[in-house]
Amino acid sequence: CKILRCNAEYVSSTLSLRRGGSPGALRGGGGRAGGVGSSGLCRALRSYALCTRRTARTCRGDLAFHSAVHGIEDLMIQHNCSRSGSGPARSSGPPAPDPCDYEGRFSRLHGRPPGFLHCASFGD
Amino acid sequence: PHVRSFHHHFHTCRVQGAWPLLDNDFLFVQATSSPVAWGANATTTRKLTIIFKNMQECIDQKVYQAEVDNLPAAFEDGSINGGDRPGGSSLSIQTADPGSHVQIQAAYIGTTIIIRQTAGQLSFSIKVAEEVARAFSAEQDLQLCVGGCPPSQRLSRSERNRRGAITIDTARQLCKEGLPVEDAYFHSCVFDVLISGDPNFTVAAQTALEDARAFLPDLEKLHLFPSDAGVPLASAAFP
Repeated sequence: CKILRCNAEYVSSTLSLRRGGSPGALRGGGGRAGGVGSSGLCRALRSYALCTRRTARTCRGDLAFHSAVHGIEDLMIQHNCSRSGSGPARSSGPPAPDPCDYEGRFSRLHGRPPGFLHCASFGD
Repeated sequence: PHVRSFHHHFHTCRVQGAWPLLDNDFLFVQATSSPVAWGANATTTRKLTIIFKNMQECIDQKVYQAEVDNLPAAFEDGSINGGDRPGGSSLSIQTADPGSHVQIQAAYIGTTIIIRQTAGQLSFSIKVAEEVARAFSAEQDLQLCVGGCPPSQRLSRSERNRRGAITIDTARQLCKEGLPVEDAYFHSCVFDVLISGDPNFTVAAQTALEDARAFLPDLEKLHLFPSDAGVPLASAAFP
């Protein structure tokens, strides 16, 4: 049962989103996510939920696992997170940068496209 | 193989065995080379291993391996993307010519990799975000893409001075067809054709130049000339 690993991944992924809030880890019981941006939290919660689903078979009957699953449920409701890939229903404001789109994220952060380098190995 | 580094070093190297082309926080690329003929100094890349390290919300760790005559258009686990995570589609693999060409797009780190097989050797070409290429610690100081080949691994002029079955004039004519500018790629082509005696080696240098044209941000740097350190002066080395 890898629930502790899921917990650790969730904590590390929300650490970078926090602004000084207390770690709202879902260790063994419904935690509270302190001061975390909602869209980033929703994405972290979806990853967390996916992780718990993947380890569900081997965690049957494990209290930490069931607490985590319920804790995730509560937080997703609390933060109005959707189950699919988008963040909470947003009333206004630009969409959150996709953490897996390096160029878009870099451009948004620096106001210019990233620099690139080229390397090659060929022939004999 | 001939190695063009991030900083436009252009070396012809021995690097027999497994050597790291890249080793940073996001990527590990290793090339395994062996002599083109028994006892020859010139070697050619027969195997490439690429590890895409896992990234929290984007991808699971993925390993790609290619060998001569086995260029799969899938990662080692059979998948063709970064896995089930929300950003899994930011890593993808496809081919334009099964068995000869594979392109891996790693959008989560602003990286594109092309692997080719020509004339019984593997070629590797990468375009990577500068910030990603620089993300390594002092212990990861051996990366052929960063510093070129160590001096002990570069073929000296005399070592390059080995005659093959084809005359230098024939080699130059064959290379000139696809490489009209007599730059480092042209000299590499002449060297390869001379050493291997195989005219198909012209394709390796031509496609390497095409990839450089596609990947270099500054085309001023596309053609490197023998005045740059370590360029194989094949034509000059064979008077």
